[in-house]
Amino acid sequence: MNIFRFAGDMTHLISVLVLLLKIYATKSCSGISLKTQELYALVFLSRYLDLFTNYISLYNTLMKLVFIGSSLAIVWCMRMHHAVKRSYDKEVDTFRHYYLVLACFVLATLVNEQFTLREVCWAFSIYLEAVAILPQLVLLQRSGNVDNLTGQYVFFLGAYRAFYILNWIYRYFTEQYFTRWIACIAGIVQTALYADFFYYYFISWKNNAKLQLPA
Amino acid sequence: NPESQSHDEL
Repeated sequence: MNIFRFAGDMTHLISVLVLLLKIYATKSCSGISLKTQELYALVFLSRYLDLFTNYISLYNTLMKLVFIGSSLAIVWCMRMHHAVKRSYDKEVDTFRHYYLVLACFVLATLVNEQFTLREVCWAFSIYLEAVAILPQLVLLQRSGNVDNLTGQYVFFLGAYRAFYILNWIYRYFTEQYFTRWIACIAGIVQTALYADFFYYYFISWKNNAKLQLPA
Repeated sequence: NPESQSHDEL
């Protein structure tokens, strides 16, 4: 475990905590895409299949439980909680995310390390995570102004995989560890999808202005 | 072993 990997996991954890804070504190999920949350729940469920069979460390197990638990809790909140679901922008969150699931599944059956259930599910979760943010970014562009907590949530979520890329570079030079090219390429695509968001986030931070995404 | 190594990340 190196500093970049730890920073990445902590950034990811912070993004989840910021989202939970927003929903709990404001009892609202306005500006949050339910579809992105559903995709992330699927990402964690399909990636952490070996949660109980392949024990790596207490840290690893705890983090997996936190990510699975929080993503399911957020989906449940947005679908079932009486106050929160009222604030869900159903008519704006219209991305056809089922096509993303299908495309990633087909790709995972074609491009994987080994054609085994575990490896196909792992590749599926990696591909799906790379595109899971799309419904959220589309929703932000449609709804124009972004509230602070939502902006911070997306920012930390995007930053975490960037730290993972630094972690893979670090491990390559220090441990001669070659990360799996599927994770590497998907991680680069995933981080690149946030590029324009990061740009507008930086502009709003520099001008101390509200985050505005061009429609 | 490489197996656990590659799956040691989140």
